[in-house]
Amino acid sequence: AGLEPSPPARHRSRPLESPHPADLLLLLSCPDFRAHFACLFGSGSEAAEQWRFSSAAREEEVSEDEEEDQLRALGWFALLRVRHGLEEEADMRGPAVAVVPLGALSKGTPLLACGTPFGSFCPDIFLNTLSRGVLSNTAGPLLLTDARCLPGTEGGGVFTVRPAGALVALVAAPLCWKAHEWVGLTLLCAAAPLLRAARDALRSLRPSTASLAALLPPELGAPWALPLPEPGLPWVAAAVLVECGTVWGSGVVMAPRLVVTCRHVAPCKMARVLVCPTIPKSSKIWGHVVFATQETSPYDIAVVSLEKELEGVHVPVPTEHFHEGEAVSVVGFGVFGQACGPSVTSGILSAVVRVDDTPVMLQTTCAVHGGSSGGPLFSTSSGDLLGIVASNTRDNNTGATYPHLNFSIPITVLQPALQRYSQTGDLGGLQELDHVAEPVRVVWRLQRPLAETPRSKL
Amino acid sequence: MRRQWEPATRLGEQAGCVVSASRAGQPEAGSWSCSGVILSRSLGLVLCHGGILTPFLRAGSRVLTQADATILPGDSCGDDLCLHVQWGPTAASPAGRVEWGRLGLCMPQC
Repeated sequence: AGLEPSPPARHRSRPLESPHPADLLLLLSCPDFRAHFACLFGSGSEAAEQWRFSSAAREEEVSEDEEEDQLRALGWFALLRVRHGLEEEADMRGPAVAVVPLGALSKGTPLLACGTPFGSFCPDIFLNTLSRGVLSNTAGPLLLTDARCLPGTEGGGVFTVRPAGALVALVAAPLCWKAHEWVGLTLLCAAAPLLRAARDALRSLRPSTASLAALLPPELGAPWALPLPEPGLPWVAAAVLVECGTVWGSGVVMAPRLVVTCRHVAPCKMARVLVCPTIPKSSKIWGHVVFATQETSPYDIAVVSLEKELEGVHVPVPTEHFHEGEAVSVVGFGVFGQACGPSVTSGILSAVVRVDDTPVMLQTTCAVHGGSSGGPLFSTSSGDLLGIVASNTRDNNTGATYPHLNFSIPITVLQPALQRYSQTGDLGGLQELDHVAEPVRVVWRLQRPLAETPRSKL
Repeated sequence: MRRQWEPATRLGEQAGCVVSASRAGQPEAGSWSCSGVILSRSLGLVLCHGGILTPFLRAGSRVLTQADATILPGDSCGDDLCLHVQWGPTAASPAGRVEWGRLGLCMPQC
């Protein structure tokens, strides 16, 4: 590969269009979005008090009325019609947007968000700022993406990469805060049900707007439109929800009857564990912890043997090599837990920490939240399993949590022992995880390596 | 990898716009703005967030949480509602840059 030629100059070298006057045709909301929002974010309950969707920082003064108004309007969108004369017609030419049908995209699908941070504050600089991410989670028409969006991008479009530029959703809330922590996910409302509601309303409200209903953008898959996007990533289904008493977390299926999770999710040997697969129509399966590392071990790992085989689950292929900078995905039940399926967040493998040339810790830029522990870290391109998520980062001085700096146990540390246990039932390999060398413990305590002890000159 | 995103980027930028709402003849009353999507350029149809219209609702914001409210007609907002839509191309004009202070934004040295 060589250097690519410079791209042609972008249109930002030309002056910005003047604002065009427009009329409000209607305000619309999606009832399903509101229902799922109430269910996921628990409106009216204690859970709701933990969630905030304000665009203002937590230190900023926002009146309760303002915040309540923001919450009321969260799932509402406005259909406008720009007034333009014949002289502007040439400028108004261009392709109509195609719309992705609800449910057509799977988690992990790459998305492109296009919005204008701070709205009309300074469009010369901020108009149509782009942000990349993936479809992280879905609950009916309520979608979540890890594409980072800013205040003012409410209403901005979120598009597919393949087929290019099909409209998936509109930004409903760019920022989510849970218990004062920035979650790093953007809340979206699927476009398809919104446009269906708009079509119905335009037909019924006024005869003058009825003709517009037929001219709203078509959904993909319709005979005249673009083909549907490709099917989803099979490795997402390897993540399972693990419940052990009152504690829950994530896990990854390593064999049809073997699940790996974190010790802090399933800490006690022989403890009963309920494993909930994510594939449709599959039932929960009981299992028990056959091995959990000791508290003193830096590797926070537990192994669960299931009473029955998990059927139809794609067992991931463990990697043998790590490539810093490669695109990776974390799958886990963070943030929402049992309320909906696992979330997929994307990023890169930001660091591979080695001791004596052996990888002992992985770091990623994916957003990782409480409840993701034990979940898998995958290579996005190959789907190979890279590691098991162990934690994100908290600054004990400020109390701030950093979801985009997180730590995983390399699968190369676990794979030989897991294979040995799978084939022979011998726990010897796993027990070695309790006796790792001090330099590895130092890494996981986030300490500097100890300097070599100076030799006495006596 | 970059080429994979280019067509979507181009189409996304073509569809993107910014919408502002203010009271006719009362610029001092402030304005509200958000992003939007141009659904059809030829028809001038734009979809944007409804939050910027909350201050203009004749019946107040509570109408948005009424159980049966899923659609509100255009005349739900007061007659003084003044809407504007702006789209690309853009220019990083010096005039734009000097306005940063209005929102309290600045560029702290990192």
